[in-house]
Amino acid sequence: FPVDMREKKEEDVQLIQKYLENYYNFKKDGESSFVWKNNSPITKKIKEMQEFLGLEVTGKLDSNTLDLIQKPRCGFPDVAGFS
Amino acid sequence: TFAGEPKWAKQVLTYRILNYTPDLHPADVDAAIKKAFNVWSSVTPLKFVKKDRDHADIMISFAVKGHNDFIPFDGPGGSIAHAYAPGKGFGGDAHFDEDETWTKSTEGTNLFYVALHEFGHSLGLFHSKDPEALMYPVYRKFDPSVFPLHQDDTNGIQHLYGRSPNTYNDPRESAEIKEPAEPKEPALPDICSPDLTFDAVTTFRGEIMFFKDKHFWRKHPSVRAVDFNLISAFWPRLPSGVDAAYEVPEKDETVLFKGNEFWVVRGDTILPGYPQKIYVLGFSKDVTKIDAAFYNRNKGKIYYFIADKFWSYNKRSQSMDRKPRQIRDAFPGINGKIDAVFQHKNFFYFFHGRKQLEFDPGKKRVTRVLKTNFWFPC
Repeated sequence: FPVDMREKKEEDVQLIQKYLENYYNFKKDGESSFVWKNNSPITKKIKEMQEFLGLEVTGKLDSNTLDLIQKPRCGFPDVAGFS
Repeated sequence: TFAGEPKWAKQVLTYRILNYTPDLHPADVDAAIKKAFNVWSSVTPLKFVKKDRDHADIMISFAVKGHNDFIPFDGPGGSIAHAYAPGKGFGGDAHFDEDETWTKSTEGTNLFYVALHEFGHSLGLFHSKDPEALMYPVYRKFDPSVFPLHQDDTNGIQHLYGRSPNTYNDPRESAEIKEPAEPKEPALPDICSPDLTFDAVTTFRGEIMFFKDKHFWRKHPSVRAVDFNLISAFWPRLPSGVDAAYEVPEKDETVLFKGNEFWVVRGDTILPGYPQKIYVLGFSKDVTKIDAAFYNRNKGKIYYFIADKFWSYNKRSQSMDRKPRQIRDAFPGINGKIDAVFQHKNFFYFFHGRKQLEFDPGKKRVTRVLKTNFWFPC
């Protein structure tokens, strides 16, 4: 059977959104998750995350980024937006 | 460090384990926690004391999902633990997700390794961007034979609390909390002092390492910057005051001597099976220490200098000289006991007190007399 790419992509988007909310102080603004513009808040946050974690900064959900965010990690956020 | 650099104002901190994971025997949990604190103790003046009741500076607990701190855990995988920066209330506390499978091995989630990371937060360290650092946020399997702190972790914690007063403290072997050591620290060696002498010098992956007491300097011949480190920060099981060192570049191994023992290291890893006694190398029993050593890449020979004599070991035939020769016979112009020696390009550099002698093995003579700190930007 062919893989349902749309379903898979939606899962990945939810995964990255949750990751960014948990560890990079990302707040959803209600816009569609599938709007991937160069300067969209989620793209900026992905770039910030990729830069912090030493990944290639693409702003995209590439396989290296997806691999890394699925690994176990410390629950403390990586950005200073905490008190 | 965290914004505002919160840190503990005292050097003796208390911790309390509020509950235990069923994944491990309580004694194993106690041991993992103690071992993790001992690692931080080994590079700072901090001491940690376990309490069994009342409030402690660092309260340790295992919990699932929501656990009354507004940062719920998320089941197996994902977030596995978290800890708070120094402060009152939650400050310093460390929480471990009970939905993980906690282990004392390299399978599952190793409690010691995670606790070590979390206690870094408890002491004031933020996440590191360096993927090799312990404080990098992503968990990875760790190598128990390698000291778990990266230089970045050591720099961070020593920025907050200073260095350890102990010259030698191996947290992997020591489970005891040591008594506070003498507060007096000997003055750090001055690289530009005209009186500077070295314990040992060796090449090391393209750099030159200069050992002095419990420190060493790293210098790349073509880079001006000099790096200064504690020996224990690289190789925690090595004693200070190394007698001699040499590198075998083709094997990426460096051999370090102290008294009648030697260690072989690769990068910041001490290879298993060391220390060994120097007699396994073929020395007679009257040799109790080696003053200096180097590996002559061109000849495939290792030279060991002891008082005014030297022994040579042929790597190709794997045999040691039956008896030593006078240094001056093979190296005219080099007399008496030497402190250190290394090879750079086609010259040998002998350190003798406040002098450094450049020896040309082709011409069989000393070509330059240099200061010991010739390699440094003084």
